[in-house]
Amino acid sequence: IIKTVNLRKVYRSFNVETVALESINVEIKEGEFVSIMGPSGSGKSTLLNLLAMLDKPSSGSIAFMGTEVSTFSDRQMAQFRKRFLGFIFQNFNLIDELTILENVELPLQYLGLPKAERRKRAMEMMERLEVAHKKQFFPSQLSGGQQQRVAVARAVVTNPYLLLADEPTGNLDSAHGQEVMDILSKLNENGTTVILVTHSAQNAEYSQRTIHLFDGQVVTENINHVN
Amino acid sequence: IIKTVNLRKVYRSFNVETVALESINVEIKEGEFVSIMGPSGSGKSTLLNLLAMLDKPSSGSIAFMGTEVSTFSDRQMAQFRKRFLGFIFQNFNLIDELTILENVELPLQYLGLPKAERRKRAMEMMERLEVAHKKQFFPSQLSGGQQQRVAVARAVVTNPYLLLADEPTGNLDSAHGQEVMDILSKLNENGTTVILVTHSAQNAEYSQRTIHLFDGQVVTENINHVN
Ligand SMILES: Nc1ncnc2c1ncn2[C@@H]1O[C@H](COP(=O)(O)OP(=O)(O)OP(=O)(O)O)[C@@H](O)[C@H]1O
Ligand SMILES: Nc1ncnc2c1ncn2[C@@H]1O[C@H](COP(=O)(O)OP(=O)(O)OP(=O)(O)O)[C@@H](O)[C@H]1O
Ligand SMILES: [Mg+2]
Ligand SMILES: [Mg+2]
Repeated sequence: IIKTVNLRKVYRSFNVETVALESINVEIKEGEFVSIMGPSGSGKSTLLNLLAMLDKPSSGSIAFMGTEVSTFSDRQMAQFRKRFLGFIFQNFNLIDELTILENVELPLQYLGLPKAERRKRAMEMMERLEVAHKKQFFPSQLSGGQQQRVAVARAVVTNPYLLLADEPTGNLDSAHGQEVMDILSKLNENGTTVILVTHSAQNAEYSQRTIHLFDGQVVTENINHVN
Repeated sequence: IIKTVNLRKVYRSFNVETVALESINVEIKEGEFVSIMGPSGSGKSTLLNLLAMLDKPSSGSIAFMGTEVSTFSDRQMAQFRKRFLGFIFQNFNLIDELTILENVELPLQYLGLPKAERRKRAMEMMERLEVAHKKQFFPSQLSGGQQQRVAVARAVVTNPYLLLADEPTGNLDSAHGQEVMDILSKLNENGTTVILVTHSAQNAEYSQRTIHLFDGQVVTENINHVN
């Protein structure tokens, strides 16, 4: 489903260049559950943003289902993201002016679902993540962990083809963290391809294999025994 | 150093009342290292914000070194915070318009330290947390974990009398997480009173005792054997 060839990302600011990623060659097959680990600053979020077409590489290529991403127009990329992708950001990225329910319904609105169906699916996922009682509140009125669970609900409510999750349990107690990981592995069992960035070895165990990044490069990959 | 009596905090929005804290009676002695644990939404950040005088209780009282906080004027509270307190927020709260170095120097500026001394102390702490190489960058140009380490540097650079830390390692890999906890326990050995909110039992082990919150109430307290 995704194949990168010599992917490189350089950030330029003032006259300083930061090489965030250097010749990354990874391939993710349809239906796989892959995790990415690595020290803080090693390039995990940068790689995830490129795989989700939220940013463009400095050089090298990314192909989705055989088609080179650089040939997509911005409009095509936006369409592709809305139809196929779910993304859990490291800093949640909730829309402050919308209620919790509106935040979770938003991706379903893009898919053109009727209001009653939207509401039902959004509430189901919010019940599961124990934030349904906060449906009329705004993100700034929730605790850190509650906001993270809303971000997870919003990303998975469309039952995406490909789910990219950046540290989805960082602010959660172990019980809620477990619940989020159970949801990700359930989605994967039903066919969703999942790419998970995490610092937790326990979370990485849920995946079939782990790609280790260090200073912007893939250093090792290992297969996790369980799956 | 801190004593609360029947502390209660209620958030009101659109006729809905959320009781975040209910009759909290805790006492923190000078030089102690205390941790607070509890499920997401149980009132940990709310309690920490009240103890740091960043918010006002709905009822009940908080006394600092014997003086009732509600008798302080806003100006006195701001003075007290700048001189005695260090705070690590759950969502970092870095100032986007300032560089990393300026963010870390800011609390030292409030204390009126000369520029050369400020710069030296800020850089020392940034070296220790491995973010010195990012000194001219802005917060939005750093990874999640790097931003968290800058937030820790800014809170501890003044060598505060009382340090309040809300989930200071949530976005960090285990090596950086360890470094942050080592810094907190070193400060405590030198006399700083530390109150740590965390979901990690490993982090809580660094403290002398742990207060457990559930649905806004203190349910148990336990002494940690190590310290
Ligand atoms: N501004 C607000 N308006 C309304 N309710 C709020 C507000 N801020 C917090 N709350 C509610 O108060 C309760 C306690 O929140 P708090 O942020 O203290 O939780 P927490 O223990 O820090 O959780 P976490 O581990 O998720 O960070 C939660 O139910 C939350 O939804
Ligand atoms: N906008 C930017 N401008 C300049 N440098 C950047 C920018 N965004 C990220 N970087 C740098 O690129 C490198 C990789 O960052 P990235 O966010 O991918 O790390 P990460 O592995 O996700 O770390 P963490 O575990 O802390 O979230 C870091 O050194 C970071 O400072
Ligand atoms: Mg990251
Ligand atoms: Mg909190």
